[in-house]
Amino acid sequence: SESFREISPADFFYRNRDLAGFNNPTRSMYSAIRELVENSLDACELYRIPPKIYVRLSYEENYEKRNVYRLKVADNGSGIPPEYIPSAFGQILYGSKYKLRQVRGTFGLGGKMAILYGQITTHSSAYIISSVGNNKIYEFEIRIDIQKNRPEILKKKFRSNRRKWHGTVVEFSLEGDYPKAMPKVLEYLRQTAMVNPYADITFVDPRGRLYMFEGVTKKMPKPPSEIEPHPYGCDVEIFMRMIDDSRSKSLQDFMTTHFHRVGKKTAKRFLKHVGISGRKNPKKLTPNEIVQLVQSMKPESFKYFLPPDANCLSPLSNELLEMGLQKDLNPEFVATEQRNPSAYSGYPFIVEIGIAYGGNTPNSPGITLYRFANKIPLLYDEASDVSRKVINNEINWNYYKVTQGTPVAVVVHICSTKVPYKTVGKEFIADRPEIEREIKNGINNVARRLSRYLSKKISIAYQKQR
Amino acid sequence: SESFREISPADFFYRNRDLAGFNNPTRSMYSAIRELVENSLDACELYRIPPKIYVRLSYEENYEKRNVYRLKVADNGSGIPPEYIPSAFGQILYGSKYKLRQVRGTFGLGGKMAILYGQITTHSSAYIISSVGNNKIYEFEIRIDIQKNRPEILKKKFRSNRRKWHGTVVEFSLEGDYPKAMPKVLEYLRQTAMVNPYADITFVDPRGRLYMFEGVTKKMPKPPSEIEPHPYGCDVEIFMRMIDDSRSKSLQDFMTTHFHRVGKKTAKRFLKHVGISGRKNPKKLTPNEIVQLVQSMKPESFKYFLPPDANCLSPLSNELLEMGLQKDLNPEFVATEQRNPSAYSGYPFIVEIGIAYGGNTPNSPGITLYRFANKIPLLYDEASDVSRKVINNEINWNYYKVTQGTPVAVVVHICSTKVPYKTVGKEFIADRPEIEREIKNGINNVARRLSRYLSKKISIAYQKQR
Ligand SMILES: Nc1ncnc2c1ncn2[C@@H]1O[C@H](COP(=O)(O)OP(=O)(O)OP(=O)(O)O)[C@@H](O)[C@H]1O
Ligand SMILES: Nc1ncnc2c1ncn2[C@@H]1O[C@H](COP(=O)(O)OP(=O)(O)OP(=O)(O)O)[C@@H](O)[C@H]1O
Ligand SMILES: [Mg+2]
Ligand SMILES: [Mg+2]
Repeated sequence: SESFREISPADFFYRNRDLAGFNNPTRSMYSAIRELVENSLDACELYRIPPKIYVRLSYEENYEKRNVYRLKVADNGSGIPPEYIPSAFGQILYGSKYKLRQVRGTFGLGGKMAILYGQITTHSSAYIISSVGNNKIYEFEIRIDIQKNRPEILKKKFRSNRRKWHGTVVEFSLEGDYPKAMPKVLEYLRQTAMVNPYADITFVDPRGRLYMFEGVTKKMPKPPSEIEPHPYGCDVEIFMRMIDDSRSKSLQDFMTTHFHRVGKKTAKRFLKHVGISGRKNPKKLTPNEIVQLVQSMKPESFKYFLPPDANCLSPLSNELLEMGLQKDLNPEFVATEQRNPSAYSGYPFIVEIGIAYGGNTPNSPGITLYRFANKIPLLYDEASDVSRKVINNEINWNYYKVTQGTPVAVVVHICSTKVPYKTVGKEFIADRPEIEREIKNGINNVARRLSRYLSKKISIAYQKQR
Repeated sequence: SESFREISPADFFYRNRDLAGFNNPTRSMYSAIRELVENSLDACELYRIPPKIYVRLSYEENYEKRNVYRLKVADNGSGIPPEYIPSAFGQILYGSKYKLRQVRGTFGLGGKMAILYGQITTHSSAYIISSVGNNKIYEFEIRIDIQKNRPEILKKKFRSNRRKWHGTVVEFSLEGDYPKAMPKVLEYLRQTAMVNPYADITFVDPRGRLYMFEGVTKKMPKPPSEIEPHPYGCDVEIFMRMIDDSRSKSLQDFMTTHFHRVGKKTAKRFLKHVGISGRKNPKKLTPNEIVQLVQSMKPESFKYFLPPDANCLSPLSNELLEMGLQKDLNPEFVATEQRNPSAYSGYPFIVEIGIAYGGNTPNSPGITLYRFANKIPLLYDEASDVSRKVINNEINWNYYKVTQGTPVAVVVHICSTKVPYKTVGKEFIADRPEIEREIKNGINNVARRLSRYLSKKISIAYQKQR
């Protein structure tokens, strides 16, 4: 008969690491760097520390074949308390980002996948140095026990932190292919610096070349804040967990305490609509009543819940988007639009669109597209992304005087408490109808402004000819 | 400071269920049905039982709003021993398919995701009835404890199995949208029946309509077989696990025992190339020696390993592909090709291509594409799939006299011990270069045959005109 077994989450993501972006040495090198840089940016932003991130990639000394590298990423972020370091870097599905808040990390496995990939290709361990800025700096050498999904601590020590440094250093060896990975790695760092203009990013490549992406401002955006779940995203599991954690003695109080933007009046109106008394003790609800409540928390059943408050989000801003496009493409024309906040399934999001024409804008056939999500550049799988779908199928470019040869670039940034990535590798975004609609309307608006510029340009050229 | 926590695999796939194809009621209904049907087909094929699968979808009685359904899938497969039933249906990352063998299931979570989705949308439990054909039929009522990733057994009983029935019945309630899901559900069942012509599939829809997809043959293909890992797919983790499990006293014996198609001569030659004695005890290898061995198990380091033996695979066959296209499209012309076995990263695979022209072939702009992997129809995310990429970007269709208006359909089937899906939802396939090449060459070959037919047709029409 068949042999049944369980596997650990680490074993699952080890066997299926291509789902997380670790499918060949070139792509894995890119993924390892991006996962560590995104962790560093999160660690700085959450405490409003202007990020100083140092990335060094060098050839590993012991190998005559030059396909094994040493990767080191250092930041001046929050640091990690020593009791959490082993699991933070050695246990898959462990982290501090399992909250409803806009942040780059979301799955609790990115940094671990990088370390795991290094471990299975070079049989070596990872070094973590970190301090939260108190009087100790901790150093760990760890391996991941993949079958048990837990860290093996090979070494642990600490030294005094006289200068009260705070931050984290992650270092390990991995197989890779820098000549092939280089264009994507440099593009990733360049675009990251562009949408995080308060960050200093330094990169030393295996040939010793130094790339400095210097911050252009010290001003940090206010950190994104956590919000409660919204009724429109509710299901039975969330509801049951809220009941378990709740100290509310009445359903009325339960609704206003645990849900985002549900005030007394809305809660009263909702409970009247469902037909359950607001005085009922939530812990005494029957299964049928629970289903009734959850089923009614849908826009088609009850449309009076206020939309999610996007104040918790941290968008780029029109100025920043424009500045980034100017700096990068030196275009003849730029237009940007920050769409009004919207929501899908109760998750607030903001779409920001930019369009550039002329100057150094690439003249490739078709529109050049730059994609960002929660300030992360997305460089792979463009063909599958919702933005590319909108640009190719839902915009009438000819109507805006944009034809095959017109040098046009579009930037799309989506920020949300939950970006609907389609893969664990965070490379492209699902075509949620609400998001698709905002991207489409935003692109139409900036394209309309471009078309006015192009019309003026054509008529001026025409006048000159006469 | 930040609050660190771990989450269970069930919690991870609950929070990120859109990764697994459960992102809205329409898609979730489709995913639930396909995951259960694929489990049933695997359970029958592995024991060479001609599958009889019964799918019933009905409106759940207690709900006046008609968006809650009852789904029941029954098969005559192997059944599941009672000691494994709770975990098989209640623990994510648990199953019997964690082997190197061609089978539909691969992740150990499909059936559980369907049950989980039902549970969080209707607050009800799942019923499992199963017998392996002995004297007992077991009945379980289970829920999934998502935070702990384990089944809760609400009820367990058994009755005598006088007729020695073997098989499994899975039944639960779930939210869905049958009017929207119906086209995809019917298409899935139809295409499944087409590539599994030995299967009887019966579907009763919520309106009581009966769809019967009757098998056209009783002849079952031989079941796919399990193979050892191939050296070209080896990494340090696999190697270390082999060493742990091994009873080999010498490296020479270790290589021939644990790796696929490594005979004495090849093992000797390989160990000589690496420079490690064949007599060395594998359990006494140094870390450096392990890395040396693993790094040398690459095609670019040692090219004398025999390619994987595709006898373990179970392709459709040209006859079946042709029969399916004839039955479905009644075309004027059909050509099929089964490519020679190939491999990517040590995983053997076979690509099978079919092309159809005319008759009832859809006349949509562009080539109609039907995709299958391990005999599973893939109906979503076509734009992201490697086959669509090849068809749109790598075939010069005009050269084969296929233009915008020509009614042409292409079928691509890939079977492998490991299909490189890009998502946990198993809807599209990554563009591994080896696979991309086989698809491209196969399509060029059948397109060439079509072009000869079209030339003849054009010349006959021309002759007639004169
Ligand atoms: N450089 C760093 N500074 C501070 N904390 C860090 C750093 N790197 C990792 N961490 C901590 O380790 C945790 C795990 O990181 P990991 O990348 O594995 O998952 P994540 O960032 O939470 O989610 P994702 O998988 O989406 O990246 C983080 O949640 C964070 O708390
Ligand atoms: N109808 C069935 N008959 C026999 N065994 C079954 C049936 N359905 C499920 N199982 C058993 O339960 C296990 C878990 O099924 P599940 O669908 O969750 O995962 P899987 O099929 O192994 O992988 P995947 O996630 O890719 O579907 C299977 O491996 C199989 O052993
Ligand atoms: Mg991370
Ligand atoms: Mg399955």
